[in-house]
Amino acid sequence: FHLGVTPSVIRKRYNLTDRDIGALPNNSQACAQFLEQYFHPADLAEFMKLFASSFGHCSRVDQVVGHQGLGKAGLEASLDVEYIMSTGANISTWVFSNAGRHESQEPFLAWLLLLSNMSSVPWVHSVSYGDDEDSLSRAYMERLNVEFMKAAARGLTVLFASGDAGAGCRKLAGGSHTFRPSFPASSPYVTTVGGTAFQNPFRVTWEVTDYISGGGFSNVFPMPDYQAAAVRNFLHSAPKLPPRSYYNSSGRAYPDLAALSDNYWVVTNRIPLPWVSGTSASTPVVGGIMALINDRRLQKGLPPLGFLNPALYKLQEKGPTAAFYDVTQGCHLSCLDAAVEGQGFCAGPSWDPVSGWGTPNFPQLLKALLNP
Amino acid sequence: GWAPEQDQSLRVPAGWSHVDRVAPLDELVLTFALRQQNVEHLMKLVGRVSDPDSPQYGKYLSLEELCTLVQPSRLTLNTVHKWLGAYGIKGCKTISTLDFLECVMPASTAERLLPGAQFHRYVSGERSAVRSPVPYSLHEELAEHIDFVGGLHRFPAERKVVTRASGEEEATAQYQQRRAA
Repeated sequence: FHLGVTPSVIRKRYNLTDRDIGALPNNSQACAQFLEQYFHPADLAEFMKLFASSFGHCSRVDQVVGHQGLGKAGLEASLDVEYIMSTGANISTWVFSNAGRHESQEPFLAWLLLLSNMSSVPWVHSVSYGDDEDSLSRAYMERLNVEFMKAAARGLTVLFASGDAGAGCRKLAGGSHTFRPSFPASSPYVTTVGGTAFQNPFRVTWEVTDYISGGGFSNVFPMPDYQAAAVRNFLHSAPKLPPRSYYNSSGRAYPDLAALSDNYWVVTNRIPLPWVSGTSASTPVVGGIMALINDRRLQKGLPPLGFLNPALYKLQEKGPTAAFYDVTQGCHLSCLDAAVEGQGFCAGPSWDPVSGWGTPNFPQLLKALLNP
Repeated sequence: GWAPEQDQSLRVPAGWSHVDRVAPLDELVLTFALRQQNVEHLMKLVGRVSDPDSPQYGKYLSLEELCTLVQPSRLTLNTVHKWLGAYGIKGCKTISTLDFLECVMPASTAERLLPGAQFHRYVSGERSAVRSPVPYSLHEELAEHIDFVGGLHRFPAERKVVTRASGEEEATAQYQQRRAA
């Protein structure tokens, strides 16, 4: 029984034992902030004191890149650091804080430039940021996609939240509706994290989809080869799909995997707050797990994971694996109209556009990714 | 002229309100994304270093190696620097891979450099942003050298976590609307 998601609940569900903490001083993980929102070291220390007594952990951020203001702490910033440091426990953590130094700068672009310019950066980056694809120019998205390729070429693992609007909804000029994909979640060169909830919200049970979990198909980027078979399988086997006019079935499909995104406890401005939800929560959880896997790989003299997706899809397509808890129940939100009645895609066995491959089972995922 | 971001939304996001047009001497920071080389090669390389079945799996590039691969051609660098220099814009900052330039200039210069652009100030709470509500263009000869110019249209993205209470209200509202539909 529990009264909401805390580090110990997450670690129990994903089978992280007390021994599953970072051991290498030269491994690191990062999260990024783009608003004038900051975490407070005192909140992090209190969070760890309240919720992390059962496992080894760090209680402070090792490096802040950019400007860290002194105002009130932001809920999102607190959430990121508190949870990446709970799964990626005892791993050196960096925070990139890019509110845009100048009022004419684009904070997300400023973060990307910073990342591109530093020769030594953490191997794993968790980012909870996104815009509707249709609000951005193709030139901008295609160029940013190349920037994600550059990060992949350097061996960085870049994780993006899939968004909190399900499949999304866009009204077209003629009055008809389509789903609304989000970028950079829809980039084929990032790993996108969706959200789940416990089937029984007060127990560590199996997971169902979180109805807000972002997911769908890009209208800009074609489907990459690494996911073609998995997505084809979903499209052929799903008992019910939304009308074809609502999505581009040949586009990059996301998310790639998921984690709990509902009912988190966060300490912000020294107050523990319950009921915090969103893929902003699931993404740092996965980020910490991947940083922990990097820790083990580096200990064995192996290179870090880098861009995960080709290995992730290959691993799952080789045959049944226990590396993920397959999420097979629940649907996410979409347009409120007669054709889809507010329902987007639904989860099913294997990959689906609500929860991806499912949620991590750490020991098995570690085993699989130590020797993919 | 050539408009690299004709399809970019110019909508001012909810919560932001217009203040005024910026003064001609107000300083702006614009980011120029310079056209890279060997993008196809980079794409293939990423496929190989990320594929566990490839002999190159995990053989990542250093920042220096990446720079050698993607840095813009000398022609691109010369053309863009010459163009900026013609407007008196000097001392732009670049990054290791040389494919972005960040330049500080007065608003009046930026508006001459990017025909069509008009810089206005917007505020949202305590935050302020300078953006152009109209599209910009570039000289046609720059089309093969610049991907886009940052700092004109995209507002800082909002990011809000969902609280369970509001989520339930939303779900209830959606359920009622679904029933009505």
